[in-house]
Amino acid sequence: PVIRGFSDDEPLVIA
Amino acid sequence: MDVVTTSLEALIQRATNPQNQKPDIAAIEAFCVMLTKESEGIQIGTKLLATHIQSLNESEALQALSLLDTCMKRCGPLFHAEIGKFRFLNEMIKLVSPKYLGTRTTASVRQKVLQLLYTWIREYPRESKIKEAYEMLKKQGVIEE
Repeated sequence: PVIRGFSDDEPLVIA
Repeated sequence: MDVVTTSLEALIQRATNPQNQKPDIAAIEAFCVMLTKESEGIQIGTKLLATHIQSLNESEALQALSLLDTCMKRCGPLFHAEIGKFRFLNEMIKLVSPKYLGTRTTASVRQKVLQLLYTWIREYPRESKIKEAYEMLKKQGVIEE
């Protein structure tokens, strides 16, 4: 099975 | 500073120079090619784009947004995935949000940012965070449909 790496990202900024 | 960063920096400076009377096609072309050819090119290029779209100089910001648009068309799914992260989308949101840079961004820059997001939702449906960002802007009243 493909181990899905956690997507390196930041939280969404709220306008 | 590695050669990829310095080259990409030099290219984006040329491609978005406020003195440009017309698009610097050679610089735009070279930026796109380097972005996809060099490892880390996409990470470095998206950081540079995020900085330049927030330029206080309207011409530079608008040319950077056009360069971003061209890269979306030319640089393929790995680039779409990088732009489709909140890390980058947040920089576009700050341009239209009065809580951040919205008050000092010109109408044409704000217009172009929203138009790009609107287009990308349709063109890149797999990048679901773009839609999420757009919906948030609508909910917050930054966008009236």
